[in-house]
Amino acid sequence: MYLEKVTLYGFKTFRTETELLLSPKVTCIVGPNGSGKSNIVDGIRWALGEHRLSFLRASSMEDLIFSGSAFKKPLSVASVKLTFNNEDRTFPVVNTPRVSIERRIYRSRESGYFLNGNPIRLQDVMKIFYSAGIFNHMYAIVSQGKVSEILLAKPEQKKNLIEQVA
Amino acid sequence: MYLEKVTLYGFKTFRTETELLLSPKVTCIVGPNGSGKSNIVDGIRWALGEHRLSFLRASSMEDLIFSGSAFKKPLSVASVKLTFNNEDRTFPVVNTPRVSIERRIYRSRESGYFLNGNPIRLQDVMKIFYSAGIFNHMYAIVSQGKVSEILLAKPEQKKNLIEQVA
Amino acid sequence: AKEEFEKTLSGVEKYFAEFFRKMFKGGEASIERIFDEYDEVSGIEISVRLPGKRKQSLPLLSGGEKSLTALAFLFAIFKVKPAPFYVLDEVDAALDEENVVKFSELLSEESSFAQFVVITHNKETMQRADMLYGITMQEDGISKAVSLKLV
Amino acid sequence: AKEEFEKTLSGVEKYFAEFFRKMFKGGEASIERIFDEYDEVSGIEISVRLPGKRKQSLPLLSGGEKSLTALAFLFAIFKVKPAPFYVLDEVDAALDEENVVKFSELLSEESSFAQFVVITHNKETMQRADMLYGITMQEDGISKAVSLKLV
Ligand SMILES: Nc1ncnc2c1ncn2[C@@H]1O[C@H](COP(=O)(O)OP(=O)(O)OP(=O)(O)O)[C@@H](O)[C@H]1O
Ligand SMILES: Nc1ncnc2c1ncn2[C@@H]1O[C@H](COP(=O)(O)OP(=O)(O)OP(=O)(O)O)[C@@H](O)[C@H]1O
Ligand SMILES: [Mg+2]
Ligand SMILES: [Mg+2]
Repeated sequence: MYLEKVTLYGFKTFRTETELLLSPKVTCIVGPNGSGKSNIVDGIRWALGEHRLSFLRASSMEDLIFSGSAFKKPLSVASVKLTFNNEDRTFPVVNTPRVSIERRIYRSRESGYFLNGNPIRLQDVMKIFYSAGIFNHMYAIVSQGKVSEILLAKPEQKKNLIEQVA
Repeated sequence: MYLEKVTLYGFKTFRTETELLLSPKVTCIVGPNGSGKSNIVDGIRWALGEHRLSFLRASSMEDLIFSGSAFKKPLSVASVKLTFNNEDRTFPVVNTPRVSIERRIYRSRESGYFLNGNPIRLQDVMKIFYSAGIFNHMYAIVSQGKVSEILLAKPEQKKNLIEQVA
Repeated sequence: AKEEFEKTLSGVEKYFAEFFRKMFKGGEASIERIFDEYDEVSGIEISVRLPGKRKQSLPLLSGGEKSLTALAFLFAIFKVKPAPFYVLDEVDAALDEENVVKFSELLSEESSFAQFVVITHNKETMQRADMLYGITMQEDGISKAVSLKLV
Repeated sequence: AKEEFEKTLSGVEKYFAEFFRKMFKGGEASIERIFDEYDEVSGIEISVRLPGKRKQSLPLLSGGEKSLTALAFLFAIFKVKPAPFYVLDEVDAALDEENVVKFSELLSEESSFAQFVVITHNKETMQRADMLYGITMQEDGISKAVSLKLV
């Protein structure tokens, strides 16, 4: 099971639909300051269910939707879709060779999830992630400037991390 | 008035006396990870009177003294000397063309200051720094990883910074 | 649950020591358990000794040394409890040329067992990419992704 | 004291806007005063609009954009209330190649009025040095400083 594709539409600076096909091994993302690289990371976090604004570098959920630029008007919807290769059926509850999980948010409305294009409740998509070993592995996403943060944690917090992992 | 020379002896990884002659314009310091570059910055801060351990990357004052390595025993004294060019007599109370201010610390003893080699009390050396426009300019020293910290400060803290500067 | 914790912790300690020694070409790293008054583990602390130096508390380490130590610890966790994929955003920022090579070697080795998405400005790290994307922003404030050929 | 504050603040705002526009080749930056119920300034906030983009709150900025904005602000403070010397430790770490050039140009220009000690891993920043020191550590765990010739 691996993440085959990340599709962003209307998410932060990705106003136009952008598809990133990932290697099962190492995919590198490069580019100038402010081009949108970390926005991709925010998008992946958010699609996996992150709700803490500080982890999404936003002051409100609406900040996730393209808010316009000097030449373009704002959009009213943002979406991030993660497409997993499920040929080894690691997702036990979904029996398709590819599993796409999309999270969508509209201005002044709750965000919603879609599994293979069909609406699904938040708690059900969290169950699916959990069964595939995702989501409880938020330590698997290291944000910019945060790599050494684990060392600064108090002994109790370090123990907590190991407990979460276990 | 400019900083002509920084002399470290026994301070952190500078076990042997090290003299750095500075350009009145731009001096760059380079080297591998862990070679001692930021230790020089800690040394300058400390010599200017910094006492907050978090700003000196230490858990106790004794951490400032060379604590030994795989092949060398620890030292019992550390010293950092700042030599200023005072040909324009910016230091109003000292009438020498060069002014050297040295801070020394011994294990389990208070640190002491020396002006041109003679003992001087902490409050008097702080007065000399203040008169030369140093020390109240701790914003003039930007530690590693801290450059963007000013942006994260609350509005009240940002106002405080401007008040300190004014 | 307590058994699971112990099993996980000793696995992490084993790989942490191994990755640390590999990345620093020497030295030692271990995890110390801290006990409360009931003899229960209340916390854990990371303890390192860099090659040529003495054991030192973490605040004293340099920026690059902290990054490399944290990466050894993180990759140990990845090894013991694998996740389907990992996303690393500029984790090599504080590393000098020599240490970036060590990190990128670790990345290459571990990618035979796991999928990595790595954001970087560093040419050495880029060399390890099986796929490479360049993100650009035009004057219109919109991000654009371009698949780049690896040379 | 309140006059001194106002005078300093408007000076900082003027240079901040100027350095910001120069480093970002466009856009706008200003400082907003926040008033309390007695109409006294209780806080100030930095407000920026990057070229091609809309005005955005600081948390949304990228790592490099934050560094460059902070440097424009800091150098504005240096300009209004000069200190005898400045020490900058790896302030260019998050900047891409193009932005490192902008920072090093600002450094060169301001060094005709002030003294800078700059720690860096970056070759472009090193080019601006009038004096260059290489710090190394032998196996004995002791730092050694070597004066390097500028090529
Ligand atoms: N909702 C939004 N609408 C429009 N622009 C946004 C939105 N959210 C964030 N941005 C912009 O995205 C940019 C930040 O992008 P990002 O953090 O991905 O950059 P980056 O490529 O990681 O850069 P760096 O190399 O400096 O880390 C900022 O300029 C910010 O203003
Ligand atoms: N009192 C001391 N005695 C011996 N070694 C010390 C002492 N204090 C700090 N050190 C060592 O100094 C090293 C850190 O040096 P420093 O932070 O100056 O590195 P640096 O050159 O800035 O590296 P980087 O490029 O990674 O930022 C650490 O290895 C630390 O163990
Ligand atoms: Mg980024
Ligand atoms: Mg350093």
